[in-house]
Order: sequence, then structure tokens, then C-alpha cells
Amino acid sequence: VIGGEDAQKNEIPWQVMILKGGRLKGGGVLLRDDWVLTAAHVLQDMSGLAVKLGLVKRSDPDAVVAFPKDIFIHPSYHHDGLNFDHDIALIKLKQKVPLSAAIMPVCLPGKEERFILQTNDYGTVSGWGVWHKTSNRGSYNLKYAEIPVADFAECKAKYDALVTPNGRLVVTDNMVCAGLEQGGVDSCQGDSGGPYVFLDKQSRSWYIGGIVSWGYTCAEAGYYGMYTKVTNYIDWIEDIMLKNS
Amino acid sequence: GVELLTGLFGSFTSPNFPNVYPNNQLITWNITAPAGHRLRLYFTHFELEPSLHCEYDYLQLISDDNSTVRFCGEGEKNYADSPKNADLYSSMTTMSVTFRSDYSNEERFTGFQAYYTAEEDIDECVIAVDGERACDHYCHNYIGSFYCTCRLGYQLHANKKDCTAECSGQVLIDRSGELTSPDYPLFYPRMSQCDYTIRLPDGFQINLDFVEIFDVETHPGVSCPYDVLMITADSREYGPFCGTKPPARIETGAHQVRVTFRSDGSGKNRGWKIKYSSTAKPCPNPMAPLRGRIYPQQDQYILTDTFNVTCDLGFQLTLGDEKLPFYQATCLKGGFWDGPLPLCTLVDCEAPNNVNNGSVQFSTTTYKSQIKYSCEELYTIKDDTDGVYTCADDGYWRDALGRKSPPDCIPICGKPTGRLAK
Repeated sequence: VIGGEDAQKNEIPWQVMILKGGRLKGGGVLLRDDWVLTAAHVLQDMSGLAVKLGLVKRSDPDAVVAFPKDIFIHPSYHHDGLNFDHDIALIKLKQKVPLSAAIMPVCLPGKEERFILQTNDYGTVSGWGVWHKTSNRGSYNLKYAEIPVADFAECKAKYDALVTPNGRLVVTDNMVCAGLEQGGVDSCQGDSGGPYVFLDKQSRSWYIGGIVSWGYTCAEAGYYGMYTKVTNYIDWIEDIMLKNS
Repeated sequence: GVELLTGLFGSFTSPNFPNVYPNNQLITWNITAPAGHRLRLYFTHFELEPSLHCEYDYLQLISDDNSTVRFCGEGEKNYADSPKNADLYSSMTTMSVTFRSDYSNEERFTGFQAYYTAEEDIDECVIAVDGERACDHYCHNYIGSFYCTCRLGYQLHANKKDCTAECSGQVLIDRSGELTSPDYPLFYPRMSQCDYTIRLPDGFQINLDFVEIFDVETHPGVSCPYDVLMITADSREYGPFCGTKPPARIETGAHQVRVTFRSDGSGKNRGWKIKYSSTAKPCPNPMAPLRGRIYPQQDQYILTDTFNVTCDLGFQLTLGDEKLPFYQATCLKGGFWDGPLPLCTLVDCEAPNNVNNGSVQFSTTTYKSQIKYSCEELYTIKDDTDGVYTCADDGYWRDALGRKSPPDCIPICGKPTGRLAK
């Protein structure tokens, strides 16, 4: 997370670190005591996959390590480096993790209208990914930043006009654009799959509105970060969890 | 002599016509029309010696229904017995014409010239034989013949004329009822073979009462030679019954009775009606258990009668250690119930199921007792219900919405400590 702050212990208890072969692969978010939500592009297969919870510092000896029992990548996701549509996946853990102040699930959004994200709604994104524009190193401490939801039409227009060396990046209605117009605050490599959460003022609970998905460069003015729009996948998530619990 | 005439038309005359016919003549013309046609006969000339009742000379017509008419005289002189210009018809397909002259013809009568045509279809349906119509119910005429059909519920007998009732194989299984001859109290159908079986469970005894009107074709000298009603119970036979006096009550002592009734092809009688009833040894009157009720309430319960026991709300049927969802007793042959009476005991929901990440508190488990589920720290009851369940009258713990599954304790979500909590 570029332009963010260090998180303190227990502040973002739903944050999950996803490791592949012991190396940081991305982030995730705890939904129940045995389900983790993340981005599809973070997962390829289950080999060497592990998750850590209850930590903000990478070397926290109190971190809880858990292993996947199964992974569920959205069936419509077909990553080709340009189209990240349906970038969402679930990890079913082998065992329930012990809940504590440091490990607590985030809420899923309800189907009420108040959970539909609007431009300029502020949410909190967090992760151990790249934390400085000039560096490609991940952060030692979990970082978080508050960023607003960007105007979708403006964001899409910008990306539609962009032709990368590999082609045109695809923006769909299953995505949320977020970030500052002037740049400077953004999620970045290593944050993928991590949470972009919002406070539901009615229940005073945080719910997951987006999953860190992709972006063109990081924290660059004009190019917003792209997040999977979780409200579009509530039925899929609940169906997978119900059938596999 | 006899002459045979056929075909659709033809003619014949008296001997020597148009000259004087000879004396002492007796000639017969047998005319046959094609099937389904009747004959029309008419005269273009007719002049026979007139006499009282045409006893001298005459022309006699015999139709195939054996009707006879005799003519003589002269048409022009308007003698009463002459055919004049009339057309004469046969009722069926044949007609016989006989000319007879006696020993004298002194006034030189010239005889007759007759023509016949087979020109019209016979409507056999309107023809009655011995006062009986061609068909019992419906008659359909067509050229050459006719056929009969029956009203709904009747079958055409093999004689192609009578309509018999469909009255065989009837089985009555109610404890009481009645049975009658077909169409009772109207005339019963002819050529019918009816059989009825009253079949009750073993242990019943069937009684038969004949009611007015009783009218089965009979004969003063012979016992029921035409139509007959018979009753068989076990190996005993009652009857034959006929006439107009209803038989006396029959207490068969059997649980199965067979009634047979046969009618022949004639007669108009109104039949019979039997009211049957049954008796059996009663079972002892049941006593409702405490906190229970018995229905239906009857003064007496006999074979196959049943009663149910229900309990007051919050009480449950039990027989020994067994809980019964339902209880029904049946009175058996010999006046015994098929089982002992159950009791009504207070509903007990028994110890409630535990839940993961939660616990349940309770003191009693009987009807209307309450229990409360609560979740461990960091868990909450799904749907934010209060976790209170009450022992319902069906023996299940149910929450305020009537659900009987225990609550789910799910992790509390989205409530961090620190800066995001503010």
C-alpha cells in the first residue's frame, strides 16, 4: 500500500497473508473462521499454499498459520494479463482458526441499497505489498490507507483509451475503481487479494466492498486502482460456503 | 290354383278378363315384395257379383299379419263392399289375394284387374306384434329392417329387442342400506339377470326387510314361473319370491348374503325393495384417559367401529414407554378392542442439542419450558435472534418463529479494535 500508514496489532483483524512456498503471494480477507476470500489471480493451485492470520509484522511469532482444504476460483475468471473480470476466489481452510482480537472475520455486504458503493465513498485498503513508488519491495509491516471510490465512467474511459504493450486492459461492471485523482495513495503489487473495506454506519461493522485486483502502475495520477466488486458475488460466495461447509 | 308373384310391380286379373269370369273359380295369388318393402294393391277395374258379406263371389286379401278383407260388387255403382279407388297396403312384405266365384254369374260380371307395386319402405318400428312394440326402448327403422337400442345404463338382450338392466355383480359393503330391482318402483326391465352381494366382515349378522311395493310377476298355480327373486345366505336359501305380498323379515345370521333376481321377456311389474341392516356383538365402551378425549363418541361400538384418542395441548399419547403420534382402536369380532388404551403424559422435549461455539441453559424440559442458547465470546447467534426456545406441544424445542433447529453461532464480523473501531 503506497501512501498508507502502518497498521497496529488487532486493527485489521480480518487481514490474511497468503504465502506460496513460504513467500508472500498476496492478501486475503477472513470471512468466517474457516473461509478466506481473495483474488483469483493470486491462486493457481493449492501446492505450497498457506495463510497467516493475526499478524501485522511479518515475523510476528503469534501469527496463526493455516492451510487450505480446497480452493474455489470463480468459474468465469480467465486471466490473460489484460482481462481481470471475475477476479475472485475462496479458500476453505482445513481447520477453523481460533478467533481473537487479532483474528476476526470481516462482514459480507448485505443486499440492501446502502451497501452499493458510491463515488467518493471512503474505504480502507490494506496489505504487505509494495509501499513506495520507487521500490518494488513489499512492506514489513501491514499498511493501510483510506481511499475513495472513483467515478467509474471516468475511470473506465481512461483505461479504454490506454493501450499497453500487451493490449487494452478491460474494465467491467464487476470492478470498482478507487484512489485519488492526483495519485499518491494506492494499493500495489503484493496487496492483490487483500481487502478494501467500508464501514456500515448502521451496524457499525466493517464489510468487504472490494478485493485488490489490478491497476496500471501504482499510485499514478489518473490511473485508479481496480478492485473486484464484491456485491456482485454475494450469491456465489454464500452458495460456495453453504455447499462446502 | 295358386300363383306366385314377385318383383317390384306386376298385375293380375280374374280369369277371361275383360270378359265374363267363369263360375266355380278359386284362384290365389301370393305376392312377395323385396325385403323391407310393403305392397300397394289397387284396381283399375272391379266388377264382381254383389252379395251380402260377399258370400257369393269375392276377392279376399290376406296380409301377412293375418288381417283379412273381402271385396265384391262394383266400384262405379258404389256398392259398400267394393274397393272403389282405394289403395290397399300389406303390413309386411307379403299379401295373398284369393278370387272365388260360385256356381252362377248370370248378370255377366267381368271380374277385376289388379296392379301391385312394392314401393314403400316398411316402418317396422310402428308395428306391434301381440301388442308389443318392436323394441323395448328405442327403435331405428331402415330399408329392409330395423334395430333396437337401449337407454344409458341398459344392455340390449341377445334377443335384439329387450333392454336388460346392468345389475349383476353389485357388492354392498355398508353396514346398512337398501337394494331394489332395476328402475324400482317403475316396471323392471325384461330379460334381466341381477345379482347383489351384501358382504360385511365376519362377525356381522345381516337382516333383510322387504318394503312395499312388492310386485314380481307370478302365476296363480305355479310357483314363480316367470320372474323370481332368490336369497342365499351361507348355505341357506330363501325363496323363490314373487307375487304382490312382501316376504317377512329374514334374519339370515350370516355376514354375507346373495340376492338374485331374474325376469323373463314379458310382464309389467314394479319389482321389489329390500332394506338391510346388520348387528354385531358390541365392544365395551372406552374410557378417555386423564387429559385425553375420545372421538367419535358413540353410545355403542360394534365390529369395525373405531375411536381415536387425542390429548390436551401439551400432553402426548404414550403406551408403555412408547410415544404414539396417533392412536386408533378398532372393535373386533367377538366384542374386543384391538389394543389397550394409551395414556396422556406431559410432553417432554428432552435435553436440547448443543451447538458449536455456544452453550444452552435449561432447568426443565417439559411442555412450555424455556431454554436459552448463547454463543461464546467473538461469536453471535446468526440472524440476531435471542436464542430462546420453548418446549412446544409437538415435543420439539422451537424459537419464537417456530423453528426447531438450534441456532448457529457464527463469528462476529467487522468489529476491530484500534483506529478502525472509532
